[in-house]
Amino acid sequence: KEQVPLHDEL
Amino acid sequence: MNIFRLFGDLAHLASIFILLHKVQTSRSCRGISFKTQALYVAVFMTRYLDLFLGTWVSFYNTLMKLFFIGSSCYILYLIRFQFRTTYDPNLDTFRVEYLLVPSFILGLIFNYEFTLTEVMWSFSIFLEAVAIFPQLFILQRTGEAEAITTHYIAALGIYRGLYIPNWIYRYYSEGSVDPIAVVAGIVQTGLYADFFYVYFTKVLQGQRFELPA
Repeated sequence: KEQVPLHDEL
Repeated sequence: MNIFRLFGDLAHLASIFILLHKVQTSRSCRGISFKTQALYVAVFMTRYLDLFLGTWVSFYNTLMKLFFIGSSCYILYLIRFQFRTTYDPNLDTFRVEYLLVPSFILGLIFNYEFTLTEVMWSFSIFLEAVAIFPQLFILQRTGEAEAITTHYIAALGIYRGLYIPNWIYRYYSEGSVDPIAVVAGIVQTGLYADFFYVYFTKVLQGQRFELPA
């Protein structure tokens, strides 16, 4: 399964 | 966190304070697009769904998200209620469905996972890229703007501009790339090009913001 990036930007 | 992102976020914060200052001191929201502000509320609400899902990034991240949601809702309240009589809906006529529908379709096509939160996140990224259109449309229609309104737009443009070196920095320091955010962010920054040309050549030279006839 593809890794979903952590949305750490605003 | 790097200096580009920090200053980008600070410019974003500054833009909100400039806008609040403009509305509060002039007691008027003349020249401000309610539609752009409403789109920002939609952007923050759909992007920050993770606030309610327990994904913890950092205290800074959570605090900023809450501030952006709260302040954008407050600005809507000011335009819609407190300074309602100073808002001219006949100037703010950009059709937001032209922005909402394509952004939603792009969100359905381009996302990192076909789940509600990820589709909404992508949608918010695409919508933010174009949410300034109704505001720029008012500028275009009136052909001029108060200096403070242009400072507000400039701060927003600087915020977006600084995210680009931030991504370059992150690519080299972490090897991470977020193609959806990067592509939409570059488009978004590009939308400010014409505005910045007039802003730098006129407003910062002490002249009025007036578009060439």
